[in-house]
Order: sequence, then structure tokens, then C-alpha cells
Amino acid sequence: KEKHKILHRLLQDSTSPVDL
Amino acid sequence: CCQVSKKTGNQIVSHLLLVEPDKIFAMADPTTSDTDDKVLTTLCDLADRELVVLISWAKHIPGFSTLSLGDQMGLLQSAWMEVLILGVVFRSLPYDEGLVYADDLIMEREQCRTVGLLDLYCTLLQLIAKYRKLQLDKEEFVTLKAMALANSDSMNIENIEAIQNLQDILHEALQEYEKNRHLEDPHRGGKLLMTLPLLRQTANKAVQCFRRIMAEGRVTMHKLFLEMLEAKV
Repeated sequence: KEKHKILHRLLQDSTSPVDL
Repeated sequence: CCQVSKKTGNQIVSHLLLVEPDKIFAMADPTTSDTDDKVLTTLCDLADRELVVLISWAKHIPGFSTLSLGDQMGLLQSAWMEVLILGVVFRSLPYDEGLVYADDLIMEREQCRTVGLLDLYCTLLQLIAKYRKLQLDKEEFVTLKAMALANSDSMNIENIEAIQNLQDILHEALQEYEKNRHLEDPHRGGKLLMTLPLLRQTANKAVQCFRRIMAEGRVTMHKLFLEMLEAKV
């Protein structure tokens, strides 16, 4: 995950996830 | 959302239409002259900004954000180029021989040849021709994009069952949409799914092209684009 830190950070940014 | 659902006949497809990102422009630097390297720099900068939007879009696919962070990363690292390519393909459908990377960056054969992307251009035209023949509509486009992400065949998946569930939901959505909107062709859903191998082949070719450009060090690439290119090894 350290190697892919930008993707990791962007995914952790708060958004409004949609549940199934 | 309910009004859109009436139109598509499926709630997931309607939701995917609603979360479809706005257009992104290439915005080439107007202060420098148009060299081959400048075109490639513009293209790589566009891809980098599209990736930020793509990651945010993925989080709005029903069920995606409930996957583990590792699985979200695995899917995106495997499928990002397929999703970007589908966007180029859909935008290019009305054009005869131009690739619409953005509304302000339409590349034709000669320009693709001079920047070293002719091989990719030819493969993209083949893919565009397939979707043009099918008259791919926007509902199918947004559903296929989500399916490409869910069907990324990443080697690094922790919860295979959760991914399978996501695939099933999207597959059902496509089937229901086709049943409601394209009754004239009962094989249409299958035909769309059968375009996915060429999409993957094209995406792999695109990654190879940009990895070559990265290795040549001819253009400056932003960090996220570099990170995703390196993740595709």
C-alpha cells in the first residue's frame, strides 16, 4: 500500500458510498 | 432518480447514469509550440486528471465502497486503463477516424503516427467500429464501464465472493436493461460482453505504449499516472 500511496489516499477520502 | 429509472427500466443503470462524471478537457499549454512531446505531455496530464475522477466515480458504483480497501485498490489497479479507453471509445463513436481523448484533443491517424501511437490508434479504431456497429448507447456504456472494473481479473483479491456479487449485480442490471430497452435483439447483452476481450487487449496495448514513453523519459508524467502505470506491471 505504501507503494501506491496516492491511490490509497484518494480511496480513503470521504465520499458518500452507496450500499447494495 | 425515479424518473431516470422509468427511462432505463433498471435502478442500477439509472444510478450509473447519474454518477457519470462531467467532461474533462485536455487544456494544452497555449504558451508552447505544438511538438510531439507536447502532445504526449498533454495526453498524460489528461490521463492523470481523469484518474482522479475515475477513482471518485468508482466509489459511487453500488457496492464498491463496501469492498475492502485492498480489493478496491486491486480492481482499480487492474482495470483503470480499460475504463479510460471505454471513455475515449464512447466519445469517438460519432467521428469517422478521430480519437476523442477530450473535446479539445481529437487525434487522427497522422498525428497518432508521428507521436508513436499508431498501433494503439488502429486497435482503438477496431474497438470503436465494434461499438458503432452495435450502436452502443449511454446506458450500456456506463454499465460496461462498471463491469470492466468489477471484472478486472486482479491477482490481488481478498474477498472473491464480494467481487462476484458485484459482477452479478451489474450483469443483472445489463440484462434487465436489454430486456426492457432492446427487445429487438435478445443476444445484445452477450454481444456487448463479447467486446470485453478486445477492450482488455487494447488497454494492455495502451499501458505498454505509455510505459515505453515513461521509460524514454520524454515527457513529464504526474505521480498518480506513474503510480498506476507501475501497478500494471
